[in-house]
Amino acid sequence: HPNTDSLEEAVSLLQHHDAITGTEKQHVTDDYHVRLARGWKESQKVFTDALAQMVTADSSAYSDAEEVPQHVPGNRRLLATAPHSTGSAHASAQPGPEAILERPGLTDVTQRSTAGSAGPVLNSNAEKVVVQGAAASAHTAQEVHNTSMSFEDSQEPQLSASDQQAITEQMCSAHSEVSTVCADKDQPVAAPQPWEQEEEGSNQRLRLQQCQLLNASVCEPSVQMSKQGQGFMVVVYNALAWERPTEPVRVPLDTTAGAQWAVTDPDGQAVESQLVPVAQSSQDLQSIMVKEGLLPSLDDAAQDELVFLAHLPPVGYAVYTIQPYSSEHAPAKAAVRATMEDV
Amino acid sequence: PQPTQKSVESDHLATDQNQLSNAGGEFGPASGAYIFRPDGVVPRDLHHMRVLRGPVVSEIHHVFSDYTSAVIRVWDKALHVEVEWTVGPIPINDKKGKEVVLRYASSLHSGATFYTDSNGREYLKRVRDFRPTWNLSVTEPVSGNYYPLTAGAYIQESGKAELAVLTDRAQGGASLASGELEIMVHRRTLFDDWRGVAEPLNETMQGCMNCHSVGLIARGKHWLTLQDPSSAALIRRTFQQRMNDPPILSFGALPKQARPGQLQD
Repeated sequence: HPNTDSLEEAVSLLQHHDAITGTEKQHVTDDYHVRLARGWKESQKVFTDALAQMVTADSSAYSDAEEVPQHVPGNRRLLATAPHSTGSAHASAQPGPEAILERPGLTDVTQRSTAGSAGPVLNSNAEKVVVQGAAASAHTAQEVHNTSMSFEDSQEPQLSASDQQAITEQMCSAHSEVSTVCADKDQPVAAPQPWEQEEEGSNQRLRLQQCQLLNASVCEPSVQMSKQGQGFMVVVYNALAWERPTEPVRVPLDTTAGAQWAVTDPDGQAVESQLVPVAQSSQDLQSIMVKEGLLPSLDDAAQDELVFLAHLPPVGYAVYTIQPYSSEHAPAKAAVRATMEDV
Repeated sequence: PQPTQKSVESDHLATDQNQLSNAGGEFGPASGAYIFRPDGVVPRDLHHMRVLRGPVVSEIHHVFSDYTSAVIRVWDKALHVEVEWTVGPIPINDKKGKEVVLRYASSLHSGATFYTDSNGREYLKRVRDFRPTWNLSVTEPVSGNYYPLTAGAYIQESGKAELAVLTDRAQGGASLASGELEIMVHRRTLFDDWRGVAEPLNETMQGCMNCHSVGLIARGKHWLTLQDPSSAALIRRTFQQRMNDPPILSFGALPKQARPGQLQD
């Protein structure tokens, strides 16, 4: 299974004082780069699988309403237990460290808002695993089957076919360049992008992708989806064991279509957001990378970023939605553009 | 007619500590490799500045030269100022090696004392031109006062305030004057200093040696915090963890039929 061995090896080599100070020979530098890049790519796979494994059970997983832990606003529920959990419906045993350690990533870390709950509570009353994550460790091999986050058919109201058609037509008319959705029936529809959801019967595989050049405002999924006027989600993961209530998030965005954008938080509440032009130095960086062949083209380079403050749970994630703004989607709040003053 | 207000503030930064020293940023190149003897005048001209203001973040885009710039961000509700510096490609057509230093000047009276971290753990006291265990004869007034930083450095005006600079990677830093902290962010040299691998630090983008191809561009972040000494360590330590573990973003198209708020589940 995917592991981080080559990243660990690369970092162990980089402990050398020359590597820290950057005073090694050029060809050694190039070797460090190759090893780090390989290690980084490999650990992204581990991260993506681990994220797929951090499951949430849909609310029906609880026997009845009051079982659902009260959320501290923005505090997200990460819930999973073995499919055949032996815990009683109402037990919520305090996790012994072994309980947490024995199934990394398949543990419910519900920060209850009840008084006195010092730390995460292992909530063993979920009836089922909604998600099968990758077998990241021997403990969970028997509990998980494949590496996809599969959504059971939720009881949520389905969009009727006519609604779906209406949205598609509206989007096609608004963004004629949208290829996948508006392609003529006889034209072969392009293969799904690595971030597009695949329908497998009633289940959906959640497909996520990271961007390695976020610090240069280059990000294929967010730029391509915004170019097509398509809403998308950003899963923001916090590795620290404490809550981060106002963590800045910057998302490269293509605003050439002129659409207005709105951000909603995991509870569907509107989030204040702002459009900021990327600095000239980023644009220069992007062009030099294209010129030097480090970037195929400027297709995935953004000239604007959508910024907002995320509320992240400890050792967990929050899913934010970024969609074209429409006043019908109350309580949406359109991103405001920063005022600019040149000196 | 109105001098542009060069500082942007968040509510915390202005009210909590009601002390906002006008910590300006300035770049000054130095030349050499391990032993750097900065010569020439620190360029003070600020080519261009753009001020952006909004409800979530306010930014100042500083352009110092065609190879040094910085974006200074103050996020809403923030207790820190973020400086995203971008340096490179460093030009060498003037046959001069350059080491670019980002220097923060403040109005704190910190004297000759500053503190630098050791691998992210305790912060060690440093005194300019001084060694605690022997009488130092100062032969290298600059590099002799540089220390390795893994997480950050700070200066203090006792009892009044602490200015800390947190780094997102291993760098070298010093305080060469009272109220100042400087950090070396990038360098490109042309001559080896006979103390390393018999090769100047002249990395290029394509990794080719001395083909005068485009030099490396480096970009990174510093976080500045200005706190009362009583609360400074808490902020400094938690912020260096946040700097070390930034949130990881993953992107995906919206599953069909999903409405915002359901995605989490």
